[in-house]
Amino acid sequence: MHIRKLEICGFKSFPDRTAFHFGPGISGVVGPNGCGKSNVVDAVKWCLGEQSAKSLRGGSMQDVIFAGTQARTQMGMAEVSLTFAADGVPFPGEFAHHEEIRITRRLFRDGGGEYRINEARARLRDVQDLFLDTGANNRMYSFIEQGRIGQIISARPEQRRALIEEAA
Amino acid sequence: MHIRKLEICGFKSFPDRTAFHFGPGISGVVGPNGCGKSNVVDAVKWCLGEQSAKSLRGGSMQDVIFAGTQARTQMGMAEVSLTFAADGVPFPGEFAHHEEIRITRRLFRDGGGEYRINEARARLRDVQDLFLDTGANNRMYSFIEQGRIGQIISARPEQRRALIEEAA
Amino acid sequence: CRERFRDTFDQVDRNFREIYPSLVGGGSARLILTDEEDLLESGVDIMVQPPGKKLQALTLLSGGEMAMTAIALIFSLFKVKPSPFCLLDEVDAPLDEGNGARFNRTLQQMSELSQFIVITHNKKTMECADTLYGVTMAVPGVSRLVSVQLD
Amino acid sequence: CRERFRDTFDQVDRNFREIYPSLVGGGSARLILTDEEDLLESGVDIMVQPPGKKLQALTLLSGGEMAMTAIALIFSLFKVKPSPFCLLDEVDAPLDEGNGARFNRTLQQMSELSQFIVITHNKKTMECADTLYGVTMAVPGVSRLVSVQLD
Ligand SMILES: Nc1ncnc2c1ncn2[C@@H]1O[C@H](COP(=O)(O)OP(=O)(O)OP(=O)(O)O)[C@@H](O)[C@H]1O
Ligand SMILES: Nc1ncnc2c1ncn2[C@@H]1O[C@H](COP(=O)(O)OP(=O)(O)OP(=O)(O)O)[C@@H](O)[C@H]1O
Ligand SMILES: [Mg+2]
Ligand SMILES: [Mg+2]
Repeated sequence: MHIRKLEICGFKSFPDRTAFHFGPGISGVVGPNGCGKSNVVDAVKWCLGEQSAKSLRGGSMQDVIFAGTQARTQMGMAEVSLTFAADGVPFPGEFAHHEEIRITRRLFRDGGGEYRINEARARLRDVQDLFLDTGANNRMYSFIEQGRIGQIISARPEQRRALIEEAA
Repeated sequence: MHIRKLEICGFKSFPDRTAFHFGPGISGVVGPNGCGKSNVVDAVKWCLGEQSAKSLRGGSMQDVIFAGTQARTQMGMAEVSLTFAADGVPFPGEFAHHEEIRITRRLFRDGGGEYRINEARARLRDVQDLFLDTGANNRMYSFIEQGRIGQIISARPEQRRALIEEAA
Repeated sequence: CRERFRDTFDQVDRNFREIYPSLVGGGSARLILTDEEDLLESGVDIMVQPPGKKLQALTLLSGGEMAMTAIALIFSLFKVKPSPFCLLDEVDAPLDEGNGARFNRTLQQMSELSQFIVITHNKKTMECADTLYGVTMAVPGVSRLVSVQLD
Repeated sequence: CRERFRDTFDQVDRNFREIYPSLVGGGSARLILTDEEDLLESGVDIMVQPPGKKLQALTLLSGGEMAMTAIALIFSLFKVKPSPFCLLDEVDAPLDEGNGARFNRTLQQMSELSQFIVITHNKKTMECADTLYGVTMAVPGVSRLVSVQLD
């Protein structure tokens, strides 16, 4: 499978709905310091169910909702959607016959939140199950965050073991 | 004061005596990955009395002695010398009338080591005393090691206090 | 279970021994188990020898050498069990021109296995991408997507 | 002692409020004491607002924004009590062209206070150095000094 589309709205520095149409192969994301490139990585992680605010560089999960700028007020909800193409490898379970699936996560400023798969309400568990075989959800080598590449080297041998276990 | 000359011999990746003639102003050190640039920073720190092998990226202080390559055997001693120009600000104590002073540190593979100031044997304490007023020895903002710039931001407020104290 | 860990470890190690020299332009590297007797608890260590140099502690490696070693390991895991996509955020920042060029070449090979989304400030890396996505903040604090032309 | 810390803190803070916008091309920043009542124990915190953006937690800053903030603080300390020399190892690695150019300009001003030795892979930074020292390993594992020509 691969990511066909990423839609970000109200998440971090993306107040206006922004859609990335990614292809297979190599996609380069470029721009000046602070323009939102790493926020794109955070959006993908978050949509797939990231539970740790710290790993999204925030103090609390509310920090992912657009907080406003000097010229613009904050928003009340963050929403990210990922559309995956099956690409010849059938999705698991009830989605086996789908050519693509769309996962959506929302978070409201009052603390409420939800997941959707193809518009139907779903639990975090359902989203995680979609990736059990493929390991897309495995944080350890699907995402190499800014400044983190050196951690593989400085990690303790027990921590590196976990990388091997994820590839098993 | 400023550094007039740095001489490295048998220290890390510099088996052959290498002399850098630095001027006041901005000196740029350039070269490919792994060629020895950060080792130059380590040499300056070490010559001025660095006691922590870890802050020199080694496991023990012996790690600073040239360990050999596939084509060349290791050496038995590491030596670094720093020559400082007074630059209108007199050196402290007995060196007040000197226009320049030369500090040398040696470490032998058997564990022995020594400091010299202008060729005369000295203790670590004597080297540190040379810089008490100027704070050249203060590790905290004289040396920003590779990858460490972000630590000022991620540090706890108590750790940042130490920076202010060093400027006092 | 023990069998599976050992098996996976061996595959990753085999890839690592091959990818590292190709990525770095020589030298050698391998993975070792800290405790061969206890496969359930053993940690994983890295032995690396940059081209022409001696085997030394990982901590003594340069910034660029460490990044290349880590990238080689990531790619080794990938070849055993590719995740459908991989997001790399400025992993090429510490690399010089030579290592950067080899990284790009290897990345292109890896992209046959998986989709890669690569954040970079490096012109050479941009040139080897299939598509570029420009993010800007023409309005401060508000990110937008723009099309990118490489000159 | 309390007086001296307060005094130094105020000086560094004054520099920081001035250097940050000049370095970053706008915005504002200041230092605050975590405990105004206890000057012997108080920590030091950083409030920073990149140009046009809102005041936010330091952790949410981008890699380049963090580096610029840290560089501004280092330079602020420097102006209060310059150390005779300063060695900067690849601090410009995360900076884009705009921030890189402003960093170089500010570095040139700071070099009137102290000697700076700067390790870099960045061509623009090299161009603003007074002298360049090339380190190579023509023989693997053996560092040598060579003269450098910028084309
Ligand atoms: N909830 C939020 N609301 C508004 N802005 C936010 C929010 N969270 C983060 N930001 C802003 O996003 C910016 C950081 O973006 P990001 O980390 O993606 O930058 P970047 O493009 O990766 O830059 P660099 O090249 O320096 O790494 C910061 O300026 C931060 O203030
Ligand atoms: N005692 C030693 N004997 C021989 N070589 C050593 C010794 N200590 C370190 N080295 C070698 O020095 C090299 C690292 O050099 P250094 O960190 O200065 O590189 P660098 O030029 O800063 O590179 P980068 O641009 O990647 O940061 C390593 O390859 C390491 O093996
Ligand atoms: Mg970033
Ligand atoms: Mg280095």
